Amino acid sequence: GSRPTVISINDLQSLVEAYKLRAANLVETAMKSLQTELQRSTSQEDAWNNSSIELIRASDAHCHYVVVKLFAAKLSEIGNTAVYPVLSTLALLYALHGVASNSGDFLQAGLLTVPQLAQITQRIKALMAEIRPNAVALVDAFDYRDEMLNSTLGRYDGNVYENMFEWAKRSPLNRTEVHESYYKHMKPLQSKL
Amino acid sequence: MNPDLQRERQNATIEPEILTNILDGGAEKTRRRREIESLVISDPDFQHEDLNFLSRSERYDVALKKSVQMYSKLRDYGISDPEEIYFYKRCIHNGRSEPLDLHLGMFLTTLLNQASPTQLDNLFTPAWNLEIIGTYAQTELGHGTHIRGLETTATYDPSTQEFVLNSPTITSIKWWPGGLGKTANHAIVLAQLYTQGRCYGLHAFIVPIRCMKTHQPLPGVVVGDIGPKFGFDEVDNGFLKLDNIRIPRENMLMKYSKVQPDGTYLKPPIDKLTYGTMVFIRSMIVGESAIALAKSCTIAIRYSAVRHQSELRAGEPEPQILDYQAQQHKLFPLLATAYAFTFVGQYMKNMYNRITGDINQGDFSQLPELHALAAGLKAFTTWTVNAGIEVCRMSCGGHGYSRSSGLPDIYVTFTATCTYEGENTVMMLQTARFLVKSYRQVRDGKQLTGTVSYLNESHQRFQPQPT
Repeated sequence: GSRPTVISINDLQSLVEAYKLRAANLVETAMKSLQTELQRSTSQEDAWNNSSIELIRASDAHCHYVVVKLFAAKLSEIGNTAVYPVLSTLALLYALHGVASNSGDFLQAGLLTVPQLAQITQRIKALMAEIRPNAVALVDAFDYRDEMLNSTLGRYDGNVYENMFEWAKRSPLNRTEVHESYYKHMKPLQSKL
Repeated sequence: MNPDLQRERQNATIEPEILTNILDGGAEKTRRRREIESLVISDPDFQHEDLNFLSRSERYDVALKKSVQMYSKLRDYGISDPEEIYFYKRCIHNGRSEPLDLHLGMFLTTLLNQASPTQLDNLFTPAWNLEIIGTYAQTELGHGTHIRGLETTATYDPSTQEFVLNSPTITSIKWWPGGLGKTANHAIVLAQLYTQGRCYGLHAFIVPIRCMKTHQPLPGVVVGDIGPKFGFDEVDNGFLKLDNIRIPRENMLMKYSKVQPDGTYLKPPIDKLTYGTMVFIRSMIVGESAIALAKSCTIAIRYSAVRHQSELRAGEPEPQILDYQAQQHKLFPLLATAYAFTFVGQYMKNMYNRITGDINQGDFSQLPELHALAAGLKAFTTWTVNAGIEVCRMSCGGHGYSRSSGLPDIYVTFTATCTYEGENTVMMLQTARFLVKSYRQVRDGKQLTGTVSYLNESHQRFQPQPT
C-alpha cells in the first residue's frame, strides 16, 4: 500500500513530486545506514563516517529537488505568452535530464519504470528539437556584452575567425618577428653545425 | 554580423529582451544594470591590455589600480546599493577576484555584523576610506572548512588588558585569504579564544599587520604572497604568521560575545553568528554559478551556430555544429541549468535577506535551514557548473583550449568555488546533518516547515501500512 506513484514524464509538477520522493527515499536510506551502523555498536562519529556516501547522496538529492521545485515555481510568475512555453520546455528538459542522469535513484524508489527510461530519452530529444530554433536567442537573453564575455568564440557578431587572428597577432611572443631566444639558444647551436 | 547568427536571430520565436528582464528581475533592473556596465566599458581608467598577455606582477598591478579607481568612482557616481556595488565591481574586474575583494566582501561586512557600536564608530569610516585596508584571515595551512580545528590562539592577559595572538605551529599559519599577501594592513583573524585558563572557541579579532605609513609588516608579523595558482593571478592570496602579537582588548569583535577587563567571558545568544558572513557569501556563490554557466553557454552555443564541420549527408555543405543532436545534448541541458540556477540564485538572495531581517528581530528559528540550504546549494551548483564549463569548453573543439575563447579563464576562476568558503563535500555533509536532524524531528511527531516538509509526508509513506 505504500508504493509511491510513477512519474508522468510530460507533467512538470509530477516530476517535482518525483524529485521530492527520490530525496525522501535517499534520506530514508541514509537513516537506515546510520541505524545499521549504530546497531553494530559503532560510535555516533563512526556511524556518521561510515554512512557519508549515503548522506552526501541524500543532500545532493535534496538540493536537486529544491532547484527543480524553484524552477517550476518561477514559471508561475511568467506572464508573457511567447516566453512561457519556451521556459517551460527548458524546465522540463532540466527535470528530465536530471532523471535520466540519476535514473538509478528513481528506479530504486519505484518512481520510474524501465520502459519509461526509453520514453524519457525520446522526450529529451523532442525537447531539444523544440529548443533548437531559440538556442541563440536564449543565450542572447543573458545579455553579456562582448567586453564582459571577453571571448572571440562567443562574440555577438559571430566574426570569430577574423578576431581570433587579430587576437593572436597581439600575443607578446609576436612583438618581434624573430624572438630573442632564437639568437640566444638556437643560433649558437646552428653555428656549431 | 555572421550570417548564421543573423539567421538564428531572425528565426527565433522569442524576444530576448523579455527574458533578459525576467533574468534581471525586472525591466528597470535591466536598464540600471546596462547603465552601470556602460559606465565601466566607456571609462578609459578601466581599459587595459588583455590580461592573458601580462605577467603575474603586471596583472596584480592592473587589478589594484582598477580597485583603487573603483573606490573613488563608486562615490563619484553615488552607487550605494550593495547589489549595485557588487555588480559595478564585477564589471570592472570581469568576474575575476581582485585584491580588495575580502576588504569589501568580508572585512566591511563583518564589521557591520559583529563590531560593537563603539568599534564601528572607530573602525568603519577609516576602512570605508581605505586608510584601513582589511582582509579576513580564517583558513590555515593545515585547516580548511572545519573551522573549529583552527589553531591560531588569542590568549587574554588581564594584567595588560590585551590579547596575545599567536601561530603556534606551521599548520596554524593563515593561508589563502585574498589581499593578505601584499595589500592589506589589517586582518580580521579568527582564533581560539583563551581567557582565565579556558578555551571558548573561535572569535574574531582585528589585528594590525602592516604599518599604516610605510606598509612594512609590523614586528612579529610574517606576511606574504603564497605564490602562483591555477587562476586568481590578479590576487595576492597570502600567508600570515603571528609571533605573540599583542592587541588591545577592544580589538576583539564584541557585538555578541564579550570579554570583560578582568577576563570574564560573556556568551553570545547563539554560537552560529560567526558563521553569518559565510552564509552570506555561500548564498552569493549560488548566483555566481549561474553567471559562470550562462557565460559558458553563451560562448559555446553561439560558436556552435557559427562553426560548420563534418558531413551529415554526403556531398552536402558542412552543417552547423548546433544541428548535431550530440552537440545539443551536451549544451541544451546546461542551458536549462543556467536558467534554473539563475532563479535559485535569486531565491537564495531573497531568503538570506528575509532571514537576516528575522535575526535582527531576534528570531533565529530559520537560521539552521538557511545555513543548511546555503551550504548544500553552494556545493550542488558549483560542482554542476564546474563540470558544465568544461563540457562547454570541449564542445568548442580545439579553439576552446585557446585563452581567446574565454573559457579557460572562466574555468580557472570559477573552479575555486568548489573548495573555498567551505569544501563542497563538507558542505554536503552539513546539509545532511540538517536532514538527519529534521528526519528525527518528524519521527518524534514534529510538523516541519520549509524545504524539508516533504519528510513529514514521506514518513507516513515509508512506514509499513496495514494491507
